[in-house]
Amino acid sequence: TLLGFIVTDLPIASTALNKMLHHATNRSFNCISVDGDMSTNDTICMIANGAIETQEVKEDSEAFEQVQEQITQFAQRLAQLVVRDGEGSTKFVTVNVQNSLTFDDAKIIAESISNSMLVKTALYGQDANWGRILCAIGYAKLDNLKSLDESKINVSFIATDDSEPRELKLVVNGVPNLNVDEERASQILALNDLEIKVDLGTGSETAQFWTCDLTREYVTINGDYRS
Amino acid sequence: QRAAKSIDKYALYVPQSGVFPKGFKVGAIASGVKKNGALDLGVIVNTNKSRLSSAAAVFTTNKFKAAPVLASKQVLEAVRGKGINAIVVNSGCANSVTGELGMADANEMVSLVNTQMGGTPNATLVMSTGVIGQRLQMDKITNGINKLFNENRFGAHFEDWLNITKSICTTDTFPKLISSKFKLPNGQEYTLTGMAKGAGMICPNMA
Repeated sequence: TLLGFIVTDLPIASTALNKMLHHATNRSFNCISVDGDMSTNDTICMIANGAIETQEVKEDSEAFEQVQEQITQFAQRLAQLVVRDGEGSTKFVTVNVQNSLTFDDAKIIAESISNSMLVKTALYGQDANWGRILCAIGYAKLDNLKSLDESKINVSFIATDDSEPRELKLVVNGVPNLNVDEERASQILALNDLEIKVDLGTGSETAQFWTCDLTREYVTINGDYRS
Repeated sequence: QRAAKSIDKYALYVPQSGVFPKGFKVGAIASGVKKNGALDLGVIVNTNKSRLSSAAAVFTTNKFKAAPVLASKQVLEAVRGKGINAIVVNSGCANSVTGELGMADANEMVSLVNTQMGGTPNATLVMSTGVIGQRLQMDKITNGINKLFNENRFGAHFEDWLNITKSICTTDTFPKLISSKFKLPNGQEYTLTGMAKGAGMICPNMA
């Protein structure tokens, strides 16, 4: 279950706060997956008590967009901590879907990859299994296939440390890279933080999801939760 | 065999200090719901009286919503997000799939805190997390809430915020607490503090 609260001393009108929290949640807490399960209790709430002396932030205030963005980035930091704690997880993985025709399609594809048990176990095993990533893209629950063009899709692993080359291309314009540097792949997959980049090449929208690997420890923890 | 070795997440991700917003105090207690005697009940209180507070929340879209989710939604709708001055949270029992009795328990938690805060109705939100399908041990929850207020176990120091964050944890390996100061275009500074719990059953889609 995900529970969270954010509190602030900034005065924010309730309608503006509601809008900000929804905006932030759709770009943070609604973009994480540990195991693909949704709880009956998930709740994030926010209270703004207005304890500092300044003008109340409303939807038409000059500061609205800025505060909304600050809250969104703050919520992303908090949401990412939940993924980092993913039961038994050893890796924090950013799934970055770029150049989609629509934001919704990018998000659905990112979620599909993030929820794939086989992608997550491959990450645990440090196996550069791009086939499982493509498979998860292929069964993503899109309304239509306008964002998908097999001949334009690119899939890469991105190193999150300063090592070079940062990007390891696994699929280039729909064609598997048969000369993948397996040694470099192992180096990137050995990192605790890594990124999977999917470039759909059909538009300009981007979405991110944050996920983790699935480990033996997950089964141990969840095998006897009630007792 | 190639899989990464586990890392000390507590040391990596739990802060040792923080900045906290004015006009809030927090308290946490081990009510006894958790079998191991760990902190399992927390309350956040807004003490600022200069303005009416604003509140907003997003909730699970799971068709089987737990009693605290329904109770908090009702409170928020009743006051249209205005004048919420407390959040009460327990861990160890989710009060989910508990029917009318669970709903009564969630409302009782809200009512207890409202009474302790001066009696204003619809001023408290409630959350629960833990095992699904078990009733809350309301005797322990009631004692815990009353003890927090009657013994004034509230504070606004880093340790207080860390403790309330710990009190909402279940299988978490570390409490998730972050805080930051931000600047408005007019130069005025404000503070955000956030707490979260969760390690498994995580793929929220809240609205």
